[in-house]
Amino acid sequence: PKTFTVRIVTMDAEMEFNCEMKWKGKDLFDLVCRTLGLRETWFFGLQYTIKDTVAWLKMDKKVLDHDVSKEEPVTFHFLAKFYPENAEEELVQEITQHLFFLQVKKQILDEKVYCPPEASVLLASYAVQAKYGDYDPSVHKRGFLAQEELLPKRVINLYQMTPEMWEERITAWYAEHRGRARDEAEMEYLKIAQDLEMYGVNYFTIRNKKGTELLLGVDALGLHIYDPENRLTPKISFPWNEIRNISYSDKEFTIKPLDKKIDVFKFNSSKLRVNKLILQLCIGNHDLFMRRRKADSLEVQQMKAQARE
Amino acid sequence: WHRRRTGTYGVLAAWRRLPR
Repeated sequence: PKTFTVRIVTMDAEMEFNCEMKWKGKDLFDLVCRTLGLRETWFFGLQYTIKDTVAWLKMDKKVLDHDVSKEEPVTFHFLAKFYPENAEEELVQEITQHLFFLQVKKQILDEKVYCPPEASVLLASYAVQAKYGDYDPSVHKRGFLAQEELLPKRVINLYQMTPEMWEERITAWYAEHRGRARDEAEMEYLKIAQDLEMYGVNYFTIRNKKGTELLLGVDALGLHIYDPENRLTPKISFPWNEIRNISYSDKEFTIKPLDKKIDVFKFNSSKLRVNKLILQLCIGNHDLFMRRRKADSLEVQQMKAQARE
Repeated sequence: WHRRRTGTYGVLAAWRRLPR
C-alpha cells in the first residue's frame, strides 16, 4: 500500500514511521503507543499546530484528512492531552509517569505553569535525584549541575544568587532524597507539581458578551473563568457535576449550569476552530472524570496488580 | 465539504448514561 513518512516527537525521543495513506488517527496513535510500550493511552494524543493554534489528531478521521502540512515527514507531537486528578493513584506504568514528569517539568521551566521559588527548588532536587541517583559528594562535585536547566528563569532573576549558590540550595534538598529510585523521584515531583494552580489547565482567551477579555480554563475538574491578569485563581468555576450542557455555534460558546437559578454563561472565542478544541477537551476531561467515579476497568485492575508485583 | 459550525455535549446526559 502507498505510504507517507510521519515523524513523531515524544518528550524524549523522535521516531519515524511509514503511515499508510488510508490510516485513521487511531491506527497511527496505536502504532506509536505499541512502539513506546504505553498502555495508559487515554491521557495522550498526537498534537500538531495549524496557524498558531494547537490541534489534536482525531482518532476516527483519516490522518491525511486533517489540516496538517502535507510536507514529509508530517510531524506530530506525542503529548499528554488530559491530566490525572491524582498522579499517584492514576498513573500506573513507569513510562506513563515518566512522560508526564518530562512534560510537566518542561511546562514549569518554560513558565507555562507558575511555580513559587521554594517549590521550584524542591522540584529541581527531585529532578536531580531522578537523573543522577543518590547524592555522592565524591562523584557530584562542585559545578556538577552547571549545565543543567533546573529552575524557571523568573525564579533565578528574583534573587541575587550565583549559580554556585543555587547548586548548593538544590543539592541540600537532593541529599535528602537518598534511596529514591528514578520512578519514585519522578512521582514525588508530580505529586508536588499537581498542586500548582496552573497544572493541567488549558487556557483560552475569550470575550464575554460585554466584550471584556477573559480566560477560559479547561481541566480535569471542570471549566473555569479567569481574569487575564490572574491565571491562578478563577473568578468563577463550573465543576463538571454542576453543568447540564455545553455547546457552540460558530464563535459563540455556551455553558448551561444544572441549577436553573444560575445564569447561562456565554462567551466568544477567537475562532470556530478554538471552540471545537474546547468542546473536544471538555468531552475528554469529563469522560475521565466519570470513569474515575466508576470502578477501574479490568485492564486498569490488571495493570495495577502488575505494578504492585 | 462543509465545516460543521455547531457542536454540543450533554454533560448531564453523559453522566446519566454512565452504568452504575
